[in-house]
Amino acid sequence: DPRQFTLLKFYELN
Amino acid sequence: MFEARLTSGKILKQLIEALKDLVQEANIDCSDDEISIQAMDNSHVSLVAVSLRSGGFDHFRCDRPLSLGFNATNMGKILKCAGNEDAITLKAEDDGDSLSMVFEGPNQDRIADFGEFARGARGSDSPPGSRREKCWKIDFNFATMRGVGVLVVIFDRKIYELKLMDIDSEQLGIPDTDYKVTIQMPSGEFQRIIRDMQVLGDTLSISCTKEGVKFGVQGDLGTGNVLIRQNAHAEKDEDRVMIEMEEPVELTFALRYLNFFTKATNLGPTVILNMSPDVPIVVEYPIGETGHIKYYLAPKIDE
Repeated sequence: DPRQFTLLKFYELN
Repeated sequence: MFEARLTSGKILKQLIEALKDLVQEANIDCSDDEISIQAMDNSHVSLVAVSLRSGGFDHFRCDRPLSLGFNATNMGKILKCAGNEDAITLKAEDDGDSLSMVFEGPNQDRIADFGEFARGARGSDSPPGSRREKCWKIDFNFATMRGVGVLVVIFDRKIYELKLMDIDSEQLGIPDTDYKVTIQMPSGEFQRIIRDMQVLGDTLSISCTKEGVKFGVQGDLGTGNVLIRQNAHAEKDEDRVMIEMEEPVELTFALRYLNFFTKATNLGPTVILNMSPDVPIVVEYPIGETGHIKYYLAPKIDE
C-alpha cells in the first residue's frame, strides 16, 4: 500500500 | 475590541460544522481585513484554512490583531442555538477570556422599523408592502403577545458567551503554488463521489488527463471508477465542470479525510480541486463573495 505522508513533509512550520 | 456582524449567520454555523470533526481546537485570528482560522488535524495529515474578509460583514471592527482560541465542539453546540436565518455578531475584548455571540432573528430589522415609524404609521394610508404596512403587522403581533417592544427584542436576541482558551497553534507556511491541474465542479457531485467510493475502499486515486477527471477506488469488494468530463457550457454556473490542465496528474488520498472535507458542501455550489504531482491537494469551497474554506491533504505515495 502507498504510504500516508504528513503535511510536515511538504510545508515548514512557522 | 473586536466586533463583527454577519447578516447570514448560517455561514458561521456551517463553517464550524465543516471543521469540527477535523480539528478540536483552533484560533480565530482577527485583523482589520479578515478573520481567519488555520489548523491541522491531530495526525498532521490535513489542514483547514478559513478566511472571511471584513468586507463580507455588515459591521466589522478590529482595533488590534487578536487570536481567539476556541474549542470547536463547544462552539458548534452554541451555534446550534442560532436559527438559520439569524444574524450573528461576534464580540471580544482585547484582553477578555470569552467570545460573546449574539443571535438576532430575521424580524429584528422590522422591530427597528417599528420603533422608527410607530407613531406616524397608525391610521395612515400606506401602500401594500410598504414599511408602514409592516408596522401594522408588527403592531398586531405585539398585541397578541400582550407585550411591548422590549419583550420582543428579548425573545428575538440571544446572547451566549463562549469561554476562550490559550492555544499554541502550529502555523504552516504554505507557499503560493501554481498547480498543474485545477478542477472546478459541483460540490454536491463531489460529495456523492466521495460517499460512494467509501463503500468500496479507503484510498481514492484522482487522475486528471485530457479525457477528464477519473476518481477510482480498489477494495476487497471490488473496484469503482467515475469519470467526470469538462462541461464548461452548462446552463447554470453551479453545474459547470471546468478543467485546466498543464500536464496530467495522478495522486492518491485517504478517503476518510476527503469525507471530512465534504462537510463544507452546504457552504457553496462549487468545489475547486488543485493538484500537482507529489504535493498536497487543495480542496476549496468558495463562500460567495465573503471568503473560502480550504482543506489541504497530504497524498499517499508509493515508496
